[in-house]
Amino acid sequence: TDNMEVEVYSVKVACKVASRFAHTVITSSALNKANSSQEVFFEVDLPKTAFITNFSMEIQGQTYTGEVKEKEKAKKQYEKAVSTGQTAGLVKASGRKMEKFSVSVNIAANSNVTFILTYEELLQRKLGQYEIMTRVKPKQLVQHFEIVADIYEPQGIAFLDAYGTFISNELLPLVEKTVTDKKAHISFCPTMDQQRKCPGCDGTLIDGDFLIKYDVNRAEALGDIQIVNGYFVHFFAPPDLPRVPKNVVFVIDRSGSMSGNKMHQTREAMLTILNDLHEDDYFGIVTFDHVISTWKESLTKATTENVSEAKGFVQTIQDNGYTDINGALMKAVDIMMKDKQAKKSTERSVSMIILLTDGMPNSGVSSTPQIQKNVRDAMGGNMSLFCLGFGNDVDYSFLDVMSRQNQGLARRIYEGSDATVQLQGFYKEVASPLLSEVDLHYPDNLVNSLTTSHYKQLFNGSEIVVAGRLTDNSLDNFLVEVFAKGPEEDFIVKGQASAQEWDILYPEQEYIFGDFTERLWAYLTIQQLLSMKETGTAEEKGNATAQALEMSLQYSFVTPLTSMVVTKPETDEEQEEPLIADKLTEDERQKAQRLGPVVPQMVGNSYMMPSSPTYFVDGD
Amino acid sequence: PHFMIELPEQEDALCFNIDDRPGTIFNLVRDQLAGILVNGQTIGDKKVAPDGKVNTYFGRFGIVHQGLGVRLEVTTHDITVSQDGKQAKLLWSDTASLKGANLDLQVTKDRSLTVTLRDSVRFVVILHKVWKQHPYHQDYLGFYTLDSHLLSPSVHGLLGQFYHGVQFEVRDMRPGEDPEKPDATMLVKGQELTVTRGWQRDFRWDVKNGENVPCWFIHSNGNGLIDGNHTDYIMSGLF
Repeated sequence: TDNMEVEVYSVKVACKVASRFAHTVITSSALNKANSSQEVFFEVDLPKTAFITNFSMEIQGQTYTGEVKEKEKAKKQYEKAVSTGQTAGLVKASGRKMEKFSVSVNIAANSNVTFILTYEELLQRKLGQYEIMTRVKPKQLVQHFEIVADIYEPQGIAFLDAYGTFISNELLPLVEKTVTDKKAHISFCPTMDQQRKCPGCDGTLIDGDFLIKYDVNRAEALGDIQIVNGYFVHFFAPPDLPRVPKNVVFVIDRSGSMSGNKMHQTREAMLTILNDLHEDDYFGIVTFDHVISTWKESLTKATTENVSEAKGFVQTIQDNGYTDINGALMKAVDIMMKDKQAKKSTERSVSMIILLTDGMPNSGVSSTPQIQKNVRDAMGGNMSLFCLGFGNDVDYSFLDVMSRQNQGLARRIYEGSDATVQLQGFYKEVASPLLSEVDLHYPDNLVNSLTTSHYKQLFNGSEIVVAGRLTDNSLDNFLVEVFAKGPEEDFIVKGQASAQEWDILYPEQEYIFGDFTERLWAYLTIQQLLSMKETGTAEEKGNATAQALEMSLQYSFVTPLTSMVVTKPETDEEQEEPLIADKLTEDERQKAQRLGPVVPQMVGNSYMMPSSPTYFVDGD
Repeated sequence: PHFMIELPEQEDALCFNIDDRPGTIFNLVRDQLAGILVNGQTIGDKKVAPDGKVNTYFGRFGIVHQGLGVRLEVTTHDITVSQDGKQAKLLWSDTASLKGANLDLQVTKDRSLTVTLRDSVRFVVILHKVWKQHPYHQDYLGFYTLDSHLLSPSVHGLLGQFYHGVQFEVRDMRPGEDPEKPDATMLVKGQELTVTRGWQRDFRWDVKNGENVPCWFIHSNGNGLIDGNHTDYIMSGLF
């Protein structure tokens, strides 16, 4: 709140990570010192990848707790609330990585309020590190401000870094890190004076992102298997593997809508990406508007001369015309298949197509389901597709589904001065495949409810995570095997897994890890079911939806299928008012992103003011 | 037509209606330095609705960029582009794009036209299709400025005068006639106006339903907010 009659006396962010599974609790308490009731806002940014699991408000000794319900059922309540003029909808998109949870309540004179929000996520390893991001913006000096994180990694912590975008040289010594072999403790607790922008003024320095980055030790080729309370998780990212050569076709949209900055940034990024190709890689370039062009009709070895020639070609790419995504991808597949047939590149190499586009197909085949079908049929599981969706107008869901149907993934590239860096960053993530056709095997008679255990590739700096439920507590013969294709020969490792004694590993801790592995398994299973809901056959979609919903409710995760219903306290002026916290889908985020940041409104439906001024005239 | 001025820095928006006889041509944007002119002609309903309300909408826009020699006429039927003596006609019934050295047009079938005049201005015209058999209403257009920061400080017109912002202050909020729409006093351009909290709709993302934008409504054709009064913006021709 900006209202100085409301004193925020405590803000605490407590994050506990056990084997990459992060459980974060944000607690904030405020006191209304005024003689009249005041509206108090609680706004928290949480990572898009996280699921809210709990929310409560404690007001005048009474606790109001959120309840996770099936989205459709919650929506009915919501619609009732909207129809009676009440507000609803607590979660909005916020920037590139986060979404914002916000709620406001009226607090009586001289009363306290405490908000507690809990969310959970499985940290993903990218470019060799995990990242925990907390956005803090208390808006006023806080008596007790604290960010504290405890990380427990049985594999051992290889490195850890903690910093804040708002942390000046004076505040830097306040970031305390204690890292022992398997445990890290990070804390940041500035006093009120240390939070001040300047001596004697009320402004706070605390406004920005607090980041913790770390990685774990990777000694074992088999990876790390943890078994806790009837669930197991296998983290697979073996050390010291040579990279597998790749065949890559870059498919670049040069239609009219790419004009200006986007085209310029694409050329810039491509020049760097081409430089980063390894000499044993083969590559091709397809550019398209409504006309499809190629740099060369077949894949070319990434020798210095060829790369230099390709860079010359990239510099000539000019924007023009309509968008024929189908034709361009068909051409790329054709180049790749011809190469395979001619056996030009190494047999063990990995094949991938990287599509960069900013728009909807409007030339050639323009039906997106038809394009998805054509691409899937043409690729036939022989190569992966990675899509980069550039800008706000791109149909991201279409690209996302198409990528996942072809064992790849999509990434949104946000328009901005750093778009070139985003493009290069994405390429780096997939530039170095280490293994292909990775199969992880566990004894059929001992496990069930396994998450995906076949992966098309393992990339350098990433990690494969498989989790499952044990059907038998006797672990005498829990044999784990991994089969994959390496650059020269097949990669085969086998090993025996055993349950870890967490209370022995962390004897001084209370037994806090009871259900972490189970929740990690549930989180991963739900994420994969949600993915199947988009990409599977009609029957698979139905089953995946039903199962994901059931698990979301069972584990109290706010996913795209569930909502958290929060009932606000009744006041003199207003009736009891249900509020809804949803998990946004990418489409909803995209829409919100176009409209800009969240602004609390005085009256009426929620509306997000655009980030730049808008002037218009229209009818009603 | 409903005018909307959204000011994210002030986290607020202003809105007003301009009502006049159907067929009136209004100047929306005029920047003599940049050579930009946008005029709009209103249309009415097919016939007066039973409630007796006379609604007007924009049915035709004329856009000129003198420096680039571009002239654009957008009606509810089609889009005519003239440049350097050459003329092209695009239909709302096709998705099409036209790309020139200084001009980009992107028509999304039956929905919107995005126009980029290089190094000058970017805007969208939205087509509102009304059921052909509707007894009263007919198709009409909306005009949305997407980027105007390159226009000169002297830019004017019913929309253009706000392109470089407007300072205002709202105080003394009180119950209005409608319990959902409180009144308040607005201090703007040295005057005190009674304004009403309300909504108008932004149709850019959802052309059918629009998105409600809360705003302070200035009564009497925007009197007090706009420079002069609305009749000062009436033009004799579309170009």
